[in-house]
Amino acid sequence: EPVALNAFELISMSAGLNLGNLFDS
Amino acid sequence: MGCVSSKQFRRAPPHEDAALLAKETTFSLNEVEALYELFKKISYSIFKDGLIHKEEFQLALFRNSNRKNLFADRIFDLFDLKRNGVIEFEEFVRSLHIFHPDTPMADKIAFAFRLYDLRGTGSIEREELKEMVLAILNESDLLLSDDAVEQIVDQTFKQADLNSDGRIDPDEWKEFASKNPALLKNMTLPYLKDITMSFPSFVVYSGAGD
Repeated sequence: EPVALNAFELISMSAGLNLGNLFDS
Repeated sequence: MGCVSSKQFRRAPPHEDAALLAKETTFSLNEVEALYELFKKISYSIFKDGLIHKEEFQLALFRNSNRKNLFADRIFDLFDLKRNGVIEFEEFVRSLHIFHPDTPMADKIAFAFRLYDLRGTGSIEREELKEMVLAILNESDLLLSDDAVEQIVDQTFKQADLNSDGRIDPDEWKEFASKNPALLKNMTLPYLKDITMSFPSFVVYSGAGD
């Protein structure tokens, strides 16, 4: 039985949403 | 990255602007002025005009000014409060305020909703969610069948679309995000708690002649 995947969990992994990188620039 | 002599740009934001921003956000005056160091670094990285253009935002996020990303575009558009294609310092501070650890969760939930409401219709539509799933799969070089993608979207709508009207409205999103706090983890940046440590250059010569 595949783990019920939630689209927003997937989406939240995008590098485009990881603003922490702004501070390492 | 090219370096720019400090003579070519203002060393600190105009005092009244900084004071107003400090009054209206979670940042202290010192933190606003430290954010200005970060803002200068990003806003002079390609175009020397003291405004953050999309290429500069992409360079700061991905170390690659040409890398396209749906979610970075959405963040950029939401930061660009005046909708004039660039991020000014005031917009930068007011938007980063949302990501401060001390900012109420309700503000973060509302920002995330606007982020995912790609077409700004006031709700997150099925097609928008599918577009975002396809974007993250593409970004991660993951290959899933269309059925599998439809299943993920269906599954998520089943959980979030409480009145089953085929779209997620703000209240449904608030309920859903509150039950799944992990979804909002990137809405909080611990860096912002000690921003003056990350940009000590401000603190060292603050006010001294250089």
